[in-house]
Amino acid sequence: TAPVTMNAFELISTSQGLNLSSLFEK
Amino acid sequence: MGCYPSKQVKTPGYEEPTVLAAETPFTVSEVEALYELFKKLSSSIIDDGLIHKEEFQLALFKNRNKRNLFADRIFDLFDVKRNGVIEFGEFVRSLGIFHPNAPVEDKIAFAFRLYDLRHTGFIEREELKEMVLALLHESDLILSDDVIEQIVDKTFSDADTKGDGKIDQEEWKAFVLKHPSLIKNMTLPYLKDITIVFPSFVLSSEVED
Repeated sequence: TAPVTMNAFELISTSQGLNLSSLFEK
Repeated sequence: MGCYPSKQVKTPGYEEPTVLAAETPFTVSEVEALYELFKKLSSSIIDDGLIHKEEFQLALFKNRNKRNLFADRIFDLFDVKRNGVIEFGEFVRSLGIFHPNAPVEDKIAFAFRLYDLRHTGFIEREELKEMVLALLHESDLILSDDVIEQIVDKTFSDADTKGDGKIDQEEWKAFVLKHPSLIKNMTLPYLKDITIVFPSFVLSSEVED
């Protein structure tokens, strides 16, 4: 099944908390 | 003995752009533009020239009270002095790692520290599972316990090539080089255009590069 082939680190890296581009929003 | 005129002090923790530019991929003008961004972030709740956790959360989530494991980890790594706030020098040096021109090795090492939740020098299985659960919670995604275990097991067995139950820095580096998308979020293209993102500052910049 699809989720089992998912890379856990890939999943984690999508966290909004790691998306620092929000800091640059005016 | 005469009196020396005191040097203009901007805020506690302020460091000269020339010093920060020498240590980071940023130019002096870019560091000055980052100071504009820093001033905005550090005055959003408490106007003291320091970024507090709530101000960081407000900037990331538009919500000062939104707790998030990963945002906490980023904040803690930026807070090099571990005094609960991010000073200007810490802000610029840490963001330097996210610069498109920063060495990939630095990005890989930073991500490792980010995911080494308990500062053991390794990413352990329990930590990986904790992060997966945090991400699922954050995203309102529901997966069965079995599927979560399988995802963690599969990833861990791929990354832990020495098979000792923990991922060390060497294994992490090899794993990221095999899956470069894992550190995609460690590069912020905005940083190359920071003086454009904050154009008002360019007009008042004192230093030409």
